[in-house]
Amino acid sequence: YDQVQSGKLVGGMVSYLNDLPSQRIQPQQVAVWPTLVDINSLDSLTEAYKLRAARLVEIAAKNLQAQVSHRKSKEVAWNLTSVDLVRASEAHCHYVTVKVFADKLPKIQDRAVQAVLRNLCLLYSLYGISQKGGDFLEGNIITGAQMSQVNSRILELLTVTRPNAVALVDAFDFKDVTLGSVLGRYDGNVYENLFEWAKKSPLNKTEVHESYYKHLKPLQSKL
Amino acid sequence: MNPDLRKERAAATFNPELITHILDGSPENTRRRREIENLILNDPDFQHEDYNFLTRSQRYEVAVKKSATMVKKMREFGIADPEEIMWFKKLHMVNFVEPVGLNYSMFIPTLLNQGTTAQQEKWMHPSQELQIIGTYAQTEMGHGTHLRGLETTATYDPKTQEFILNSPTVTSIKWWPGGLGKTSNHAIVLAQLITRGECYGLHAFVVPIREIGTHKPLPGITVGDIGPKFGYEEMDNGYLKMDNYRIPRENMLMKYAQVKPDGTYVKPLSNKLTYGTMVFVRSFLVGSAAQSLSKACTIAIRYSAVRRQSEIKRSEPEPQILDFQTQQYKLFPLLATAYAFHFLGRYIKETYMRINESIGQGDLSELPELHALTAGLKAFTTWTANAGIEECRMACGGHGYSHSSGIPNIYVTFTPACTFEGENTVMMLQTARFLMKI
Repeated sequence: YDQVQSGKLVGGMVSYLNDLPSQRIQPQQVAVWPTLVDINSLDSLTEAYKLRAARLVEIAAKNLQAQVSHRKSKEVAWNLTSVDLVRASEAHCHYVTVKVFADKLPKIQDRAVQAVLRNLCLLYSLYGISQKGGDFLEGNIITGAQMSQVNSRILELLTVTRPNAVALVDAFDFKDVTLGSVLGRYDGNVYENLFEWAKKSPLNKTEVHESYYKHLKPLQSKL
Repeated sequence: MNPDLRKERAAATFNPELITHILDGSPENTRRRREIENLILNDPDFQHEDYNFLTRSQRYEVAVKKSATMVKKMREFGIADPEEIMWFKKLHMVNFVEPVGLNYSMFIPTLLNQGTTAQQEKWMHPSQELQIIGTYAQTEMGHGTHLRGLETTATYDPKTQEFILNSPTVTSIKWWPGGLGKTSNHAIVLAQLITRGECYGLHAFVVPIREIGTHKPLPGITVGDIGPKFGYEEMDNGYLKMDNYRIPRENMLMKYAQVKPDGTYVKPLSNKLTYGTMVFVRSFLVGSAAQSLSKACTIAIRYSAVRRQSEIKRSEPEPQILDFQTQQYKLFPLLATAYAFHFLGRYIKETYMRINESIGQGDLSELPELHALTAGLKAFTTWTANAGIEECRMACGGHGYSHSSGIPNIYVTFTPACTFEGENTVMMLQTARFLMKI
């Protein structure tokens, strides 16, 4: 942020900081950032995450500067801004995750696979927006009406994902031995194996546990 | 095969094998991974008892036995490629950890990152063969993520050309390193380097802690297990106290910073290079978050297809719980997250490799971004996966609480990732420091 403020262009995953409103020749308020997010476009959603990250980085930076200007030492100012700073970092990481996922999709050749993963990417992006709705609404990155659309679209995506859910976890290709789970067995024969598993409990080695003879029987005989 | 699962698989609109290839990187990688997995599955030496019914001491013993078998078998099967070793270990250890794990995940990588060629020649081969069993001792009882606060000292004595290692306070006792308690005979110890009366900050030293042959602690070394934890029962996380313990000058890892025989200190190109192993492990943890969350999702989603409960319409048979919208709302965003983290894990691993290569050629320009990105993504993914695994457990209803579900083991084995290799909030603040600077 400091480098960008001093007029230097930055590259890599943080290049969005070059686009901060304060960096433009005609300064614009955060309030006039684009509000038309296309909730079916991964490019548009990635852009929304980018704006959220940029905004939260800027808020943290300004709050940090404000604390410093209140004649606080840099270290104390840092501590007094740390909640904002963590929010900014989380937003940055969330943006990177959405971007990396979305960037992966065009490289997938099989159309059926691409369609399924595209829906998952949409679900991931939209679910994140619904969970962090305050950030997107406060920044005017998304409108209240769009937020309702986001929530409806998430529910649609649940329905779309439903028929493929088992195949999508099969694709992780975990052997049963790696999962170490009776409930998650590939063959789904859960209940009979649950019973067999419980029989292996060391408490079941004898019909009557030795603690009965040691503690309960003497107690009961005195009654 | 359970009929519901058969029906689910038949209804899918895509071929899952193709996604497996994407996740593995290529069809060839999938083929080779399965080949290695089958070596283990078909080998009677790898059949093992269910850890869930063993005591802690028994679990430790079985884990050590498995590690020893693993080394023999990897030699036998000719498995040496790092990715193949990882596949081998994943299947071999299931959702548990191994006491010699840090030898491979931290001791050897640190030697590779920070050791000179001569140092690598001396220690690499014996550690690959487990003659040397190494761990990485950084955290202390009183100090963790804040590395500058670490108190262990390594004071150079030019007369004998040795470093004298000391744990000057109770809080300076090394605490937590995996495999330190009973298994390791060497540790890479992070200590404040003092030479010619000046402290130059943290540096890494190869420290023998147990005698090869007898495995007894060496004089000046007090070492042991720190006791039971939230999980990791088969791991002997340990403590280490050093009292005027001397090691030769050559035991300081000197690829970057150096101490000359007369005690002159030579600065590294960047102080961040000392923490190269942490950057490596953090980048690896992103993929690990994907793996653990994927496992939990697999269990919860398959079980949700098998489990029938309650009713959506009156007088109709109990539906699969996966048909309830609330169950889908719990699980499908997590499934999407697992996929997102798989791709992110691959991205950060490739980024690490690329930048590490540049660093090897003396170009440190991208090191700050790598440092910041691995710190933040480690925190972001481990926090999310940790909460997600617990959500998957609860999505399995009461049975999720049983160890038979497998999820408790996944959870307790994964959850320390939120606090080890850098506590997550501190990691986020490191990323923030970079964002503020940039």
